[in-house]
Amino acid sequence: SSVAQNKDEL
Amino acid sequence: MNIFRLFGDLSHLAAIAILLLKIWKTRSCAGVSGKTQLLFAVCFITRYIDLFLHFVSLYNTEKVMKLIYISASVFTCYLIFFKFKATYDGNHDSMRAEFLIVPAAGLACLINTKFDAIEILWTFSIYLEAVAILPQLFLISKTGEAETITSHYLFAQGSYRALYILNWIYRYHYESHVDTIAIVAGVVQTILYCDFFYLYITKVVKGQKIVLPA
Repeated sequence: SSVAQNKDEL
Repeated sequence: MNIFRLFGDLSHLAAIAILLLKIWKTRSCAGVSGKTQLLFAVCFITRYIDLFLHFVSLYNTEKVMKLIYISASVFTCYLIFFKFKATYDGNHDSMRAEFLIVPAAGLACLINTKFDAIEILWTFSIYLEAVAILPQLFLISKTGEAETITSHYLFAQGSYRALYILNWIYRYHYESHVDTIAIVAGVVQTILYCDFFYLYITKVVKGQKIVLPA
């Protein structure tokens, strides 16, 4: 499954 | 990382610390909306759910910050609803949190980047955070005043997302990075603080207390 686009902000 | 995001995160940490100190030192959560703190805890848990799913070693400050946010917000809720429950102003903390949670959840299912569980949880957390301060502002309007320390908490809390807007402008310009959902929600969130910012800058900075026309 496509992992959620990595969020680089908190 | 840029200066705006750094100071945004520091301002956010400061807000959480100020509130914890206020409740712990005065042993009272008078003037503090428990609902807002619950909503913030929900925001952090749904946004950082990846910490629980595939736990990776604490290999960078980001993971540590996420754990600090989650544990501090849960601890704050514990202080409000358990330890200092007697001082919780439940009568004035009367905004219906469901009116914020349900629309945020519905909107997250309609407007999101990708229709998958983690992404929708993240989007829900972004939308919820935008309105999570409303019960707190509502409580202040009901009581007609805010303790100075609570005003400082609100100023730090509001500044954090305002600084994030500068961060997004910076990232758009230098990294052509755009996250429309976060930006729109962040702008809405910051706009909700405008009248408070005005009161804070015109009163609290001069040493006066914020008293609203009841």
